[in-house]
Amino acid sequence: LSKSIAKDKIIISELEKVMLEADFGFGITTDIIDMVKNSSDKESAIEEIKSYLISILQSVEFKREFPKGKPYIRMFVGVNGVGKTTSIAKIAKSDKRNGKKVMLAACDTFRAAAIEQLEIWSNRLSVPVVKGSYGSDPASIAYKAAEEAIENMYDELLIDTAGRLHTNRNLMAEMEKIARVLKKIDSDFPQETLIILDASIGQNNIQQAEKFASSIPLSGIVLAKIDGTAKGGSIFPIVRDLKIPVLYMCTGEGLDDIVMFDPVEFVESIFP
Amino acid sequence: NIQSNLSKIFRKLRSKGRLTEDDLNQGFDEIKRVLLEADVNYEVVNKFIEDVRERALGQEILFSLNPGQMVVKIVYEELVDILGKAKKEIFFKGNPAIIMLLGLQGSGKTTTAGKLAVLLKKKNRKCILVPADTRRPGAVEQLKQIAEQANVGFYEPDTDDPLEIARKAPKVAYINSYDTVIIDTQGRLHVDDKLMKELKQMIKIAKPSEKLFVADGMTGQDAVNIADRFNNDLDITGVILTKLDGDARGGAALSIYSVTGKPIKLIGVGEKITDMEQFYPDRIASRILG
Ligand SMILES: Nc1nc2c(ncn2[C@@H]2O[C@H](COP(=O)(O)OP(=O)(O)OP(=O)(O)O)[C@@H](O)[C@H]2O)c(=O)[nH]1
Ligand SMILES: Nc1nc2c(ncn2[C@@H]2O[C@H](COP(=O)(O)OP(=O)(O)OP(=O)(O)O)[C@@H](O)[C@H]2O)c(=O)[nH]1
Ligand SMILES: [Mg+2]
Ligand SMILES: [Mg+2]
Repeated sequence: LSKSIAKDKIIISELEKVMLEADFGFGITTDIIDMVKNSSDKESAIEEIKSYLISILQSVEFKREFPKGKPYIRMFVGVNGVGKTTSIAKIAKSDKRNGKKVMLAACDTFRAAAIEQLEIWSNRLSVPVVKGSYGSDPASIAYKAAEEAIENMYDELLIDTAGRLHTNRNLMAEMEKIARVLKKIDSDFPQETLIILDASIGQNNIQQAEKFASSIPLSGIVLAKIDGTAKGGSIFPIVRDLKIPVLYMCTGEGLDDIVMFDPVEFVESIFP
Repeated sequence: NIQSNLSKIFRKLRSKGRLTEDDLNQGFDEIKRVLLEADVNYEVVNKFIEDVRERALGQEILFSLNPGQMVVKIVYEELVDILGKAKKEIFFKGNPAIIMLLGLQGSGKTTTAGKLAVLLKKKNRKCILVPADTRRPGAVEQLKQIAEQANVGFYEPDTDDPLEIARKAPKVAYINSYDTVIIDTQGRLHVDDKLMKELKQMIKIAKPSEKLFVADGMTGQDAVNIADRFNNDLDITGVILTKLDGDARGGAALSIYSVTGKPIKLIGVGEKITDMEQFYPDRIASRILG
């Protein structure tokens, strides 16, 4: 009756290895081991871990409420190269297919060919893009796009922003300004702000989520590049502690490579 | 600084004067935590700790007057020592010398092409940037704008076949008296067999003297799988670690070097074309140790 895996160093280290190699991080791994150390065997420990992880992911949600008479504005933020621009194209395609009148805003006015990149997607999808010149204030482009979306009764406006490190105070302030300027038009804007996190990144995803969330309210996470071999476990401490739901998963470079996040499937992929 | 950070770990041990082997093991567990939190790969951490443990016991730490201090010193030195072996210069062979940038999507290859050109210009090399990524929307235009910023040559592709570009560009470079060709390639997953095969073919055609694996400095545990695959498939000649201007600890540096044995030649520290630095093992070691 007093059989417990706590006495079995091999089982404990096997469980630790799975979680640590999945980028869970030391903190939450230790908490989870502590939680299951009195399990009678490895299998029941894993079952308990899986239901715990699923419950974390299911404990937060984002209720999307489409407004009448004004566009639904979604802002995409995140560090450099994670997949913001590509994710916008994917979401634009699927929302347009669902009958929405979609518009894009090219608010990355800094990086080489960022505007051209979004323009190519807008042409392929036949959705309009509001843009400005390189070096111009991204907030002014967002403002112009929102006004145009309202005037021409667009259902949805997707805002692409420049990649920025959360450690760069000026760039974080620039992002805050985009949100602030939108609020001036309508206190609801933007109704949704998504942070894109790269699944192959380690513990720094936690710092990214923390710092971005302390700058502007985050509605949810898009977990990109899960088609690689990384497990994306850094989202567990993020969802548990910051209470930001994972809404989408990106599984490739094509326009259709995006799915609604499925907590059960995700946890199964880590403990198959 | 790391000496004081690690010293915290051993402060409680120091007050004991002499360490028991148990105390030492506790200290090493703490170091394991520090390295894991720095994104060093799990297996790499275990191997590193074993090596350090051997050194520590070999140096009769348990009988020293200041064991905590000594262990801190050994851990730091061991890390600097390992990473130090990873430091090497860019290698040029052939006229023109061909440098190829490869790696995962979004790691910073295209941006790095410009930074590399600016760095090599200072060494009097005449560089031309070659856009072999014809698939990502705007990639050719992106490299073109970067070439303008860097004020270096740009190869205007007349095909969207990356292999044809790799074949033609060196000849055009030679005719126009460029001595260095920097080929930017499409981001690809290490598990994408088709694209990895394409890269192998491109290497056969262009015969680069440098095959530089450009990796995101914030990469987590998967760094070993990614680097191992790129190295085994393509026999990379070096690594460039990017985005180290953030607060990622950079444990990927130790992971990647441990699994490939290939040198880390440069690091990216920002988005500007001048934001590239030499790889300093002691600085990265301090950063990893927090
Ligand atoms: N394999 C894979 N690649 C992806 C995914 N999402 C985006 N990418 C690729 O990642 C690279 C970067 O994507 P972008 O959309 O330009 O990323 P970004 O966040 O807008 O980048 P910056 O604007 O430069 O900060 C491109 O090569 C994309 O094709 C994904 O889910 N899987
Ligand atoms: N902060 C910072 N950003 C960087 C660094 N290197 C590149 N970037 C940014 O990272 C993003 C991706 O850079 P790219 O050069 O487009 O990456 P890539 O590897 O060519 O991407 P793909 O071609 O899609 O695989 C851009 O926003 C760059 O400005 C760096 O050292 N620091
Ligand atoms: Mg972008
Ligand atoms: Mg590129």
